[in-house]
Amino acid sequence: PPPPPGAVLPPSLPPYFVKGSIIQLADGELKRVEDLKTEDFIQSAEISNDLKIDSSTVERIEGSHTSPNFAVVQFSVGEHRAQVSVEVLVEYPFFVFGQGWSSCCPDRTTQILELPCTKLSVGDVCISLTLKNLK
Amino acid sequence: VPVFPWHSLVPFLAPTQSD
Repeated sequence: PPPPPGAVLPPSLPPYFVKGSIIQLADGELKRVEDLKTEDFIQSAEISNDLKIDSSTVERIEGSHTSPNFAVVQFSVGEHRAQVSVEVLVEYPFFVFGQGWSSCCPDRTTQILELPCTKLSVGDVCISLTLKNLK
Repeated sequence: VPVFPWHSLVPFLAPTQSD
């Protein structure tokens, strides 16, 4: 099935989630992916001209109908609580405010990416992006 | 060594404005 409207995620596991990957923040500072903190994302978004951090609360997590390797995560996004569903690999990591990397299957994330990860749960507030000029 | 921009790590969840 096509991705749900409003959700733009890579179909597979991108290389930058592998432990040790070098990430450049908006101010030019370089950090390893496993060392990123909530403040790094917030400060980078503040510097950015067109991107804004939104809070996306996990409302539901269920197995995908298409493959056991995938999960469907439903988020409530931003102040208008827009409902957005994404279908992701169960090991796909999301960054939870004040907590760090979390996925539907943290054991697989740690195994495949070596990225320290906790279990993504309903009620977790993830960092997501929107365009600043969107009302 | 590849360097990735910070925003590539964050899902882009843009709520659709259907109205």
